[in-house]
Amino acid sequence: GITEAQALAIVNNALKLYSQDRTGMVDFALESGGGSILSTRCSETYETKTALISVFGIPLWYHSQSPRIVIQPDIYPGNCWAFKGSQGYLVVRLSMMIYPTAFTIEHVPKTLSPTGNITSAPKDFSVYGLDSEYQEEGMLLGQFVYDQEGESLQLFQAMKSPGKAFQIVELRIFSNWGHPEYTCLYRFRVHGE
Amino acid sequence: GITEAQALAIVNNALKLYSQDRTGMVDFALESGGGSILSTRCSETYETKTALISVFGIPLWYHSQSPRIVIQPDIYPGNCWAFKGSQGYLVVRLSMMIYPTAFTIEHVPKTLSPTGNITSAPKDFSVYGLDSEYQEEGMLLGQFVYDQEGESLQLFQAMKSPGKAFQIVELRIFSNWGHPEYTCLYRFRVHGE
Amino acid sequence: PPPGGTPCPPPRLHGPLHLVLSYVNGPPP
Repeated sequence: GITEAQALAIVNNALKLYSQDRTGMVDFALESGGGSILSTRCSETYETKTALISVFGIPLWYHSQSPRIVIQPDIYPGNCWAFKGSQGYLVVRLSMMIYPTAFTIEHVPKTLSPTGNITSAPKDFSVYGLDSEYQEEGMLLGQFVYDQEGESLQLFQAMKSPGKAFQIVELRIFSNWGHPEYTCLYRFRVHGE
Repeated sequence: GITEAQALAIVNNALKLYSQDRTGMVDFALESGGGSILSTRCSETYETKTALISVFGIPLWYHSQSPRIVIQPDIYPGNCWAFKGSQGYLVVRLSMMIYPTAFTIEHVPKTLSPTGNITSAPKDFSVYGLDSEYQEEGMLLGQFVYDQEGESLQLFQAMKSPGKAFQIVELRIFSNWGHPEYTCLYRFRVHGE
Repeated sequence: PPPGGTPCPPPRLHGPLHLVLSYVNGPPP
C-alpha cells in the first residue's frame, strides 16, 4: 500500500509530464517553436469542398486544413492534414539542426472519431534526414508502423544514431488503415539532441 | 496505506483542478474573460522579422506575437510576447474592478525549450495598481522574482491587502535570466476578490 | 519507396489557398 502523500506525488508528477506537451521532450518540428513545412512533394491535399466560409450569406471559399496543422498541437477531430490516397510526403524544417533520436505520431483517439474508426490514420511510414529541401533520397532515420490499436500518441525511436545532424526531415507515409480516399495526419513531432 | 477509491478520488480532484486553468482561480486579466492590454508603455516588441507569411509564393508580412498573447492561455514554445532588453511594461485592464490578491507568471517549461534553457524568462518584477491608464506611478502591490529553477507556473501573493480596488494593473519587469536581446512573457494572470 | 519505385516529382504550384509560414532569419523568440 502507498500513503496519501505518495499518491499525491505520483499524480502531480504525471500531471506535470502531461502539461509538458505530454512527453516532456522538445519538439523541434513545432511551428510556434521555429519549425516550418517546406513541402509536401507530390502529395496533394485532399479537397472535400465541404467547409464553406461565407459572410453576409455570400460564399467566399472552401476551407481545408493546410499541412501546417501537422506541426501544431491541436488534435481535436478534424484538425489534421488530409492527403489523397495513402502515400504522402511531408518535408519539415526543424527549429534548429539536431541529431534526431525519436519521432512522435499522434492521431485523434478512436473514442473521439465520429465514424468510430480511424481508418484514415497512417500505418507504415519512414523518416529521412535531408541535407537540403530538394534532396530526393535522404538518410533513412527509421521505418515504423503506427498501430491503430495502440495509444493515440506513439513514440518511435530512431535507428542507431546516424552520427549526422539534420535541420530538414522528410516524413513518408506508405499506407493507412483502410480509408480508400485519403490519409489524415494530426501531428508529427521530431525529438533529438 | 490508501485504498483504490481514495487514490481515484485524489486523481479525479487533481484532474479537476488541472482542468480549471490549473489553479481553480479566476484570472481577471484573461482576454476572453474581459481583460485587455492597454499599453506597453515604452517597451518595444522585439521584432525578429523571421516568421514570414506568404501565399502562392508571394511574401505578405512578418508575423510576430503581440502583447495580447500574455493574457491568452496558450503557452506552447514561442507563444510569448518578446520585448527588447530586460525591462518591460504591460498595462492590463482587468475584466472587472477587484482587490488584487495574487498574480501568476507562467513560462514555457524548460524541458520544452529548444535551446534547453529559459534565459529569456522574466526574473525581478513588480505589479502596481493604477487608477487610470496614464498614471505613472501606481500603488505597489508586490515585488517578486520568477525562479527559473522553479515550476513553470508560479503563484505570487500580493503584499498585505492594499485596501483599494483596481481595474488596471501594471506589470513591470526589471530583469531576465540572462538573454542579452529580449525577454519573453508567456502568461500573466491576476487573481483577487 | 513507393511501389514500383515511381519518383515523386516536385509539387504542382496550384492548390488550395493556404497561408505559408517560413522562418527566414533564425528561430522566433
